[in-house]
Amino acid sequence: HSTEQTEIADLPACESLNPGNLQLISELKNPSSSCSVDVSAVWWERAGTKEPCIIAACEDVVSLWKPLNSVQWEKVHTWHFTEVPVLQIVPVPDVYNLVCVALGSLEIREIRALLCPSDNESEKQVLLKSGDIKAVLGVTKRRLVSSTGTFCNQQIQIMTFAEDGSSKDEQLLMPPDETILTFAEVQGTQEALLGTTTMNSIVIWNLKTGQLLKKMHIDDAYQAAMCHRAYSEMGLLFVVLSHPCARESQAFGSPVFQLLVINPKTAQSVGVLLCSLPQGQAGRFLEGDVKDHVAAAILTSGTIAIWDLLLGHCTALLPPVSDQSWSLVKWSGTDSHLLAGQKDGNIFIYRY
Amino acid sequence: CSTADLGPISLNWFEELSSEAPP
Repeated sequence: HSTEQTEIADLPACESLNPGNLQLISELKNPSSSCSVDVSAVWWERAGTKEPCIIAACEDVVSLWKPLNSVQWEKVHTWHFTEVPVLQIVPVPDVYNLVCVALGSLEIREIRALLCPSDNESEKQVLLKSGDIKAVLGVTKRRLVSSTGTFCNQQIQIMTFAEDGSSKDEQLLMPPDETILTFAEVQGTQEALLGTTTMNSIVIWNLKTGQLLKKMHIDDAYQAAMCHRAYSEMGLLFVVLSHPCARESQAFGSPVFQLLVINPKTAQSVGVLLCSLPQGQAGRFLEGDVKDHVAAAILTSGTIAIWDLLLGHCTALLPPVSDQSWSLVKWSGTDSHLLAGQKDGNIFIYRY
Repeated sequence: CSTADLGPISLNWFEELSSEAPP
């Protein structure tokens, strides 16, 4: 029923999109030939001062860049990984001198904390968790939630870090009977955590008590949907999903993001906005990031597309630069910048 | 679309579900 009731975002032609919505302001050159896997902007504390830094991850090295001025960056720390390759960066909100990384080949095998102890300023990494890790997310109040295993053997754990990132406390959440695919914190409802499952369900936990509050099956059209953002307003839950497996149709074009509204009391849901590719733009969703009301996606064509979820349409298209397809896109957690990465490890910073 | 399709809405859904769910 969701597709019939979904409002389709406008499909403007590619030519009508204003590329001026994105202004290049800086570039981080990767001197190594290692393949780029993730990028993130985090607050980092150095000598008692919090700075907006950029973390860039290649398969075998993670680098921390600090700003010299508004356009120049300096690499200040590197962490090396010789045994297991880096898969993704996992920022932990409210911690200022720690970032986590997930390591593995196809699936996550380890989660490590990366630190720079202030006494000797040398890089340090600490193994936090190992095993068959399915999903991981940093959440507010210096917490890291992760799920390991599948179905009945699933364990969902929250670690809480001390302010300096050193010690930690551990707590378990009640597992659902379906394998968790992604986690998302629910903005607007403190202590609510949302998860999507491989069986097209959305689950909600109470982070404080560990209770599993609700499991809600959503339309089968949302298969393998990843949740990029969730917020609660006026008693309803708004969820932004992406659709790596969505099929192109004549009526809806090629869907990339969908805004779904759920009543958590009744488990009823309805799709309210479908973000499709502009007319004439080919490709499907590869990966993306949503912050506030803006959603960015890398398409299989190598182009980055941006949607404004309030306006309901695509606002910018960024084609590959220097014939290099885009492979990473992230909204900065410290300002309104967009971080765009290429496979060769070069990171471009745009103002949106 | 109408939120009437979603059934009765509660502003305190999180607290209510927390009191109903098993500990």
